[in-house]
Amino acid sequence: MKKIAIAIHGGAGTLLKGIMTPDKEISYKKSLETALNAGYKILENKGNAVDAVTEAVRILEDSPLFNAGKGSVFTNAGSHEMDASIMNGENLEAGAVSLISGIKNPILLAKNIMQKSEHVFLAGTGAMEYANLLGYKLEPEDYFYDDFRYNQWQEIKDSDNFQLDHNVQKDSKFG
Amino acid sequence: TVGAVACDFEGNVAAATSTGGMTNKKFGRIGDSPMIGAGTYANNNTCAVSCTGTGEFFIRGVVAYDVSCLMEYKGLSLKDAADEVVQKRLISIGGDGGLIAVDAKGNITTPFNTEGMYRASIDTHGTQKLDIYK
Repeated sequence: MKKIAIAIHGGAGTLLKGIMTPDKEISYKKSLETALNAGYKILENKGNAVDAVTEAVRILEDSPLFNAGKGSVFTNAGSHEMDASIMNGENLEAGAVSLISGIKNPILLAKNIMQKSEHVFLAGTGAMEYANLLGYKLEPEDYFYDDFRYNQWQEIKDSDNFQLDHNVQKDSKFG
Repeated sequence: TVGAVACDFEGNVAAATSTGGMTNKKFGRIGDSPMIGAGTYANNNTCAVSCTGTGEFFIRGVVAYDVSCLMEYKGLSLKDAADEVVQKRLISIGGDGGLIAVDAKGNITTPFNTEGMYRASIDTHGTQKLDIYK
């Protein structure tokens, strides 16, 4: 029996009938499996848990299917604001970032904050300044554009409602 | 929201969470994902936790740390602690969502109290689980 183990999640929310087609379900599962196996491979090769969770999350951030990184939902202003955090159980070091835009992989910035700064949590323009200092390149807005996410936003953008990750019901309990 | 927890060969655990927030959010709203203790926590003495759901409730419940505390101070197992938090404490304040967690022995638990959960794991036996809970 190996001691290593890994688990990942890809969000929470209501699945409306008809939205999750068999093809889409296959795509979701394939993306989850890719992220899971990437993290597990690091562990199998005697890598550490921090690197394993970073890589798994980085891969999920690169998928348009999940609400993080490339697949981030639209804010009321039509922009994308992302948050991420990471913590190392060995030494209780932690890094977090909030309200950032244009960063392809927020989890990498959170990890950088944990490992390279004296701080735990950077937010907004200050976090963007720090990313710039580390040489992060900003992705254009269209990198984060997705028709499904855009239509989700269009349905409620003139209201005070907001929606969780995969929720597509306008009047659901999350709205 | 996406997240991961892991235990390596050294028995070190870690947790990571990332999110694009909520559709149509405004006023600079943030949820629990970037908040250490609320949406993400890791401690070799207890566990590593990553949360997903309506963030405001996870912030109020300091959910990730709460799981760790129940293990450290009350001696609960990983599963019992996570179930207590998700199925009782979170629900008692109206919270919806779930979490994934692993302890330093490689035990995994993934409780949730709402639908639409996308989960995958590989346990200490090398057994892979992958599902979308509807």
